[in-house]
Amino acid sequence: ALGSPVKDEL
Amino acid sequence: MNIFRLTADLMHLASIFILLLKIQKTRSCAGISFKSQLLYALVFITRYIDLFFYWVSLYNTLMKIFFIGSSLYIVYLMQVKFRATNDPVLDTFRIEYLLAPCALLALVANYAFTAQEILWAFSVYLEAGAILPQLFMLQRRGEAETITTHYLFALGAYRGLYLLNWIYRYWAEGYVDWIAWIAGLVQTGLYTDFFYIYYTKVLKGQKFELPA
Repeated sequence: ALGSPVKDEL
Repeated sequence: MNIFRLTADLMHLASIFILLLKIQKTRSCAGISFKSQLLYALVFITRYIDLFFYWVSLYNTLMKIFFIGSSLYIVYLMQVKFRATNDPVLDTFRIEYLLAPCALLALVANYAFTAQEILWAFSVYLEAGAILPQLFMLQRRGEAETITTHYLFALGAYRGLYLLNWIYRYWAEGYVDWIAWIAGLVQTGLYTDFFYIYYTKVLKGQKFELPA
C-alpha cells in the first residue's frame, strides 16, 4: 500500500 | 504553509462567516440546502476526529475546532432556530446516493485499512460531493440571493486554491496525496457552471438567475 502523506492540511 | 493554502483556508473561513451572516441578517435559511450543511458537519467530524490524538500546530487545531463547531451550529440554526424558513420541498437531493458510494470508495481506496484512514478518505470523498444538494437546490429555485452566491463562491474557491497549493507542494517538497488531489479536482470541477454564472452575472451587478 502507498504510505499515507502527513496529514497537516485541513 | 504557503500563500495558496493560507488564502484557501481563509476563503473557507470567510465562506462560513458569510453563511452565518446571511442566516442572521435575513433571519432565514431560505435557499440554503440543509442536506449539504449536514454533510459538511459529517465531513468535519469524520476528518477532524484526529484532533484528539494527532497534533499538527495550534493553527491546525483551532481551525479544526472552528470547522466542527461552526458546522454543528449551522445545522442547529437550520433545524431549530430558523426551522420555519427551511424549505425541504426544494432540498430533494438523495444523499444516500452520495453517502453509500463514498463509504464504499473509502473502504476500497484508502492509504491504510485502519479506522482513521478509512474515515479520513470517506471525509475527503464526501466533501467532494457535499455541495451537490446545494447546487441541485439552486437549480430547482433558478435563482439565489447575492449573499448566498458569495458564500458559494468562497466555498468553491477554497478547494480550487488547494489545487494550486498541491502543485506548489509537489514542486517544493515532493508532497503527494492522490486521494485529496483527485477528490479536490472533482470538487472544484462541480463548481464550474456556478463560477461561470457568478462571474458573468453577480460580479457585474446582476441577480444570480439561471436561464429558464
